[in-house]
Amino acid sequence: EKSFTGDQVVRVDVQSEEQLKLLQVLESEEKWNLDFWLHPVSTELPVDVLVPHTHLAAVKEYLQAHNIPFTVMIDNLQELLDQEKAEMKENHL
Amino acid sequence: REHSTRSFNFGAYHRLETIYSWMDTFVAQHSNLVTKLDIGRSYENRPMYVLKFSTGGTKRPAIWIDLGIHSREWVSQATGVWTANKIATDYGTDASLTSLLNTMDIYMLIVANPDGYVVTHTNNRMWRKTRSKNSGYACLGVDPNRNWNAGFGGPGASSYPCSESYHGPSAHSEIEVKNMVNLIQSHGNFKSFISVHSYSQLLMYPYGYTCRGAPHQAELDSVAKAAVQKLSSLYGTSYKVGSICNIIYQASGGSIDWSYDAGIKYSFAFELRDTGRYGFILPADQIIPTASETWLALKHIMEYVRDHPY
Repeated sequence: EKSFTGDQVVRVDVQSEEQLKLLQVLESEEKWNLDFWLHPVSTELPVDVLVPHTHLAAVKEYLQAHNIPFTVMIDNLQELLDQEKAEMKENHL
Repeated sequence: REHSTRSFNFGAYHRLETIYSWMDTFVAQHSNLVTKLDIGRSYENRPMYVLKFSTGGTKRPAIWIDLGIHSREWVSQATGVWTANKIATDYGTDASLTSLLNTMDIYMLIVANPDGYVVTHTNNRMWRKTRSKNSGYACLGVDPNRNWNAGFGGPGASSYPCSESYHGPSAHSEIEVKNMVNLIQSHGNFKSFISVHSYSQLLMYPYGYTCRGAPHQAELDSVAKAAVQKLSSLYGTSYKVGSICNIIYQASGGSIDWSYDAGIKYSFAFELRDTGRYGFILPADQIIPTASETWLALKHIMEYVRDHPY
């Protein structure tokens, strides 16, 4: 089973076209294995991205370096998944 | 095993075999209305089942509903199970639904990506794509909602096989997509095509592959707005309405663009309630509220289609 321990989902409220472009660059960075749940397409819409824990520091650094504000939407994805799994087990019983 | 649909827990997430086993019980309990069609096999050789709701006739005007083409969007498949049951139990008591089923058929594909769905239960809860092999790459899968023959390979789809939105080597390369296309083309009388996804609460209409308006944009917009008004009346859930390109992002190769260009005017895509701090891990206690509010919008669209033949 794939573990998502420490992986976070980060929400970015894009404020300018420049920030949008920087996020699009981030999206094309294949080496970081980012999973965009909401893509950077408009300043009207938030961007949600699942960041593996191995690249968390680098991604946050990138956002901070470009003054792109973000919040952590899911702090530890695996915790949510564990809760879901426990609930499913209970339902099966 | 769920021995009867009465004891089935609609407020829980279930594995593929449980859903498939429930389908058999469900069909047996509503044999006057529901049949199960085997429309082909997935890449990993799993059957793909469509529930057909019909009161008779041949190739009546029909409504297509598929759910869960992106496997991790679990509330979609769960909503499909609840909705199928709702249709069967309300038939004969709800006058409007009964009149609809007396003139039209409904086809529902509850698990449009069975291989992906199994992976989300066994290996990777966040899996979105199909499971086909990509020659020369270790990464598996194609985004089945970038694989339809509608602006295929255009903006908003990736040519990189490891991307979550990889469009695949060619249009309809994914057997799951091809199975759907074959059924819809061979039937030839679908009047509405509805794809159900979940994340961020949207009701969309074509186009996604281009930002130009669809010829019927005004009508589709007004139908969608009225549908969303009904949806919101239950719990106040807020939805956005618009074309895919305008309210979410440009995305080529999407299912409802294909259906619309194939002449199925009433083509819509839902993004159900699955946002905030849960992402795709929407708690199971929100399945029934989500399905219940979605039903109001679905029913509005289906009634509109019934009342506006073309």
